[in-house]
Amino acid sequence: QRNGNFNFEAYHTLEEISQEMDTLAAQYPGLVSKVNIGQSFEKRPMNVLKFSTGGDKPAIWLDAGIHAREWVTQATALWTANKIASDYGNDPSITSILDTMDIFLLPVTNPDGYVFSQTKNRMWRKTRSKVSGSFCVGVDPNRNWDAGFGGPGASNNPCSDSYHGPHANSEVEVKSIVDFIKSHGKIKAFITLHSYSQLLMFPYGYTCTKSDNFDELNEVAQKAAQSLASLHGTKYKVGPICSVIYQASGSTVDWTYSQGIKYSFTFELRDTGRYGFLLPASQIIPTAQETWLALRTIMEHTLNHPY
Amino acid sequence: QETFVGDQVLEITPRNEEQIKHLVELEAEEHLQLDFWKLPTIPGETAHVRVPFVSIQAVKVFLESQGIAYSTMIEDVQVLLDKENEEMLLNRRR
Repeated sequence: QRNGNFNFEAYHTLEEISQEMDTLAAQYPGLVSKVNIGQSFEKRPMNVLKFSTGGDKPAIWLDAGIHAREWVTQATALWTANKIASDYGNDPSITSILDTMDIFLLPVTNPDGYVFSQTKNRMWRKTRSKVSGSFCVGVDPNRNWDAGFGGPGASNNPCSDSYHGPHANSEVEVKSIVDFIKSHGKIKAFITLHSYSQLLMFPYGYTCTKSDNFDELNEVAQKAAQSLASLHGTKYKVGPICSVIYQASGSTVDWTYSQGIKYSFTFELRDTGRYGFLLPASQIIPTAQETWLALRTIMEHTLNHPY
Repeated sequence: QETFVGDQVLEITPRNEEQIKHLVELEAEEHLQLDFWKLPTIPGETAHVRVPFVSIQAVKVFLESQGIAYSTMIEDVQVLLDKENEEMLLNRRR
């Protein structure tokens, strides 16, 4: 349950998460490094863990916690980071993935929102940017991407929890990732972690039409959901965002897919249907363990199906 | 720190498009301060909404008047938050 002084069976402050990232980089110096990709609106660092065995490789991107209040996702990301690092050289699958590709992992995508949810309002979901002409604060960063921006399933009301923002990429947290992904140029899979009601989804969200890669993405997602269920029996619903949950424009994986990142997936981790965002911390490890099986399945598929 | 004493999370199951429309109208009522955790979009699929204590009666009356099925998913949000805080303090001491 523990690695050094870090307790994975607990929710942690942003500072504690940041320290654990440093510890991980120090513990695995030849494999893990911390890369800064920008700053949040309130000037908190956006730090990514890079897992690399060296060289100029294609890569897989993982992120968590774009919606601040979904604490089990940030916790799962940190557990996953430790799992990747400790499995390299021990687990043949993760070893062969990292011998061919890099992995980037952003455990806290919305640091200002995370701190705000810890200190002021547990239900906070958005960023903390100031909206000109409104007393309401923040933008839903998962409606702020340049993919069907401002369309159905996003609100133009700054006080709404799904406010899309004044323009695409208006949120510095979103823009930082966009710039990083574009400048890297070789991201082959992009997986974003949310938590609510056990779903594994792929594009599109802004439209209910099928994507060109629907069959393959559906097959990979079904396989990943089966792997996940094999551990604790957690059942996931699988399909395109639009038909599985609701139409949502400006979402992360619609943008990544539009950039040519075929393996674009979004998870909604377990809430068990009873707790919503308030999943007891005792469920962090089971959630992370089962999610890992699905993540590994998607990463293996990415490795075995180069494009 | 904002508290959520007496807030409930309702699980609502709209039967048809008309009931979904009613729920969308409900969401637009800013004075109710509803926080939709899962939006209503597909008939038969559940929607989840956190209802502040002061709006509970109005929301339940509305749902019942429209014949929209619902149940209570979380009785009191603050009770869960208090448990979460206790857990965090305990873990920090450990």
